[in-house]
Amino acid sequence: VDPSAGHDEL
Amino acid sequence: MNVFRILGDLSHLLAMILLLGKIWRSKCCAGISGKSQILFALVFTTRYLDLFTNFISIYNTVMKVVFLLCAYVTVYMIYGKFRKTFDSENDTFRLEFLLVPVIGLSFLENYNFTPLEILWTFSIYLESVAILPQLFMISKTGEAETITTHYLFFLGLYRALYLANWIRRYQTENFYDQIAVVSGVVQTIFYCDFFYLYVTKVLKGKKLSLP
Repeated sequence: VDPSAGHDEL
Repeated sequence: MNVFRILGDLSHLLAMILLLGKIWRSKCCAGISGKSQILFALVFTTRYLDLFTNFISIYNTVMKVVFLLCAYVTVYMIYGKFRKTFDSENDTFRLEFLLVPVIGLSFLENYNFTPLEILWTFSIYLESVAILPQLFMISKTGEAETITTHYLFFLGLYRALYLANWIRRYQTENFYDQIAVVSGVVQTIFYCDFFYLYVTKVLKGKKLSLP
């Protein structure tokens, strides 16, 4: 996981 | 976005609306753990700070805002508007037993040692245990109202659907969020005992009461 792209799950 | 993810999110939303609707109609929040609801509000607050930094989709933004609103309105109902009906004597779970390990773990095991990322990790770990004060309250009083059990059922269903979502995402996108998956499995396990009672009692028209 690359967190710089943001987390798309709620 | 796969079908399990959508159904999971809708199940999550339905759980929150069921709870809010129950409190609103009965003007009573007895049997609801205010501590669990505070933890959920804290979960959404620390997780959705990326509303200010990353835009993912309209869907993502709208759902985050709705979840935040639901969580805060619920807390306000319990500790504000209907606080006289709040059963605080039975809501005695010690939050520090959850918060201290969760804070510690989010500093130790995260994807990036930055404030926003540590808060996101904290929210994931905290969500996995946030329902414990509610389950503790039910085990203490030995019963739960039927709508409260529907709320818990849809909250647990949301977790189970997210597990299916992660399996599908791994198969189709090779996407694998280790922190979310491990916490999600732990969280789902907490609901298993409740699922059993729900199926064997509530779905057969009986009230959930423990022996």
